[in-house]
Amino acid sequence: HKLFIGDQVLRINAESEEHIQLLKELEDDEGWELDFWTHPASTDLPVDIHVPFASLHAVKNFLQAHKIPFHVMINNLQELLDEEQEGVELNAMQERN
Amino acid sequence: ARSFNFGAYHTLDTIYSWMDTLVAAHPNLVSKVQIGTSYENRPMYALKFSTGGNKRPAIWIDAGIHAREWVSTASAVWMADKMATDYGVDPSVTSLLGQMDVYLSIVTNPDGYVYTHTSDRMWRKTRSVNTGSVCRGVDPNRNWDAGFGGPGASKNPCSDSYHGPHAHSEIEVKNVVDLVQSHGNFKAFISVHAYSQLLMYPYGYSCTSVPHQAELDSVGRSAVQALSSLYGTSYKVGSICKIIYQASGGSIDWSYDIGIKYSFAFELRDTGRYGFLLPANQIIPTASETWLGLKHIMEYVRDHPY
Repeated sequence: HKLFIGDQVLRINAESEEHIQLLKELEDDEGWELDFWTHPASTDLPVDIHVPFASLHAVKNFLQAHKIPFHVMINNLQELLDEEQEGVELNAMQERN
Repeated sequence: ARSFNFGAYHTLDTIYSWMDTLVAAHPNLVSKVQIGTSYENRPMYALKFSTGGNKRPAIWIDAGIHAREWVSTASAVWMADKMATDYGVDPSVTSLLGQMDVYLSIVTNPDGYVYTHTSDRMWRKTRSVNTGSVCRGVDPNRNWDAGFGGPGASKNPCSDSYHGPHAHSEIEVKNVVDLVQSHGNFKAFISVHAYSQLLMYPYGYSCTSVPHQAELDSVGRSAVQALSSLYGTSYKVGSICKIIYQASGGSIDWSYDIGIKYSFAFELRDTGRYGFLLPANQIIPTASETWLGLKHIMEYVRDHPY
């Protein structure tokens, strides 16, 4: 099973068209292996990006350098996935019983 | 059937097995229709809710076309049960199913769904092999014959929004297309996604308004009002292009363009904390509110034949 230890999901609230354009550049950059859960389109909707642990520092620096506001929506993706998996397994066991 | 926990996420096998219990519990209302098989040869089913007749006006609902959107599938399970148990009890559902059939595809991307359970929880696409690429899968919501290959879809097989080699290249998409076209009497086509809290109508491939924009907008707003009445969840309503971004090859653009006027797509809830990982304890609240919105659309379709 693919692991996501230390990966974070950042919620970004773009405030201008310039921010949107910068986020689109980020989206085109395949080097950081970002997974855009929601895409940059307008300032009305937040942009959520799943950032692998290895790219976290660089991505946060990029956002801060361009004064793009963001917060951490999911602090450690794997923790949430572990909880979810535990729930699936526990429920399956209860149903078997 | 009584032991099934609707407030939990389940594997494909469990969902398929539960479908059989639902059919067994409501044999005169619900049947399981195999609409084809997936790329990896898994059966694809739609639950057909019908009180008789052949090819009556029908409503199509699909969930889980994007594999990682688990709450979409989990909500569809709850709504299937709700529709079956409310028939004969809720006059609105009884009247709806007295006049129309409802087809509900709970797991529209079974290979992807299994893959999210076994290998990569974040998987979105189908699992088809892309010739000449190490990357697998096509975004099944960029693969429909509606502005195929246009803006908002990627030609890169490694992208999560890869449109595929040609329209309807994905067997999962083709199976739905074939069912809808061979039936010929669908009056509504509703796709259920997660998350973002949106109710959308065509177009996604173009930012021009559809001819029925005013009506679809009005129906959408009333549906969202019904949805929000339960927990106050806020939704935005609008065309895909105008409230998210331009995206070509989407399912509801295809359905609208073949003449199914009432084409909508839901993006179910997340309140900005979990994204695709909505905790299981929010499945039933999500499904319950969605059901109200969905029911409003279905009632409108029933009352406005065309």
